[in-house]
Amino acid sequence: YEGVTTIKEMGRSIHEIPRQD
Amino acid sequence: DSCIQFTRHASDVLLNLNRLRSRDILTDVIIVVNREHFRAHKTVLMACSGLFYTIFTDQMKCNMNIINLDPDVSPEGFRVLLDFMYTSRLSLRDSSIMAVMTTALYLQMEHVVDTCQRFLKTSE
Repeated sequence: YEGVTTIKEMGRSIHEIPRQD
Repeated sequence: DSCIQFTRHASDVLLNLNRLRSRDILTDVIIVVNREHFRAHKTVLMACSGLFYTIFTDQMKCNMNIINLDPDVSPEGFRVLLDFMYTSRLSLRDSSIMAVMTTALYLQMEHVVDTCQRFLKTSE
């Protein structure tokens, strides 16, 4: 990602699979 | 141009994979260690272990869904390493560190072996 401004996102990125349905 | 890097993405993905394992969703192999059975995902095993990478990239073996490990392998050592593969956390107790190291050597997980050896040296 040379020359591209990278913004760091500290939060969750994807859904969380529950321990059981 | 910009890009957003989600810094915790790898750990979020790993947590979800471990949730799939604990709910036995899409697990595709049983590893038998001295009569103990461990269900797992081949892709995670081969991503973490040189031995499983060799097994599951072998055309003759990649479709096997039950793998019996060497009878000398300790179930406790394997359990610790399987949890490590799915959590990045390696639990080390005085009572099990040698079993973990021997099992890691067998599974061709050299970085774990090196780290355990350094841990042993510093704790001596």
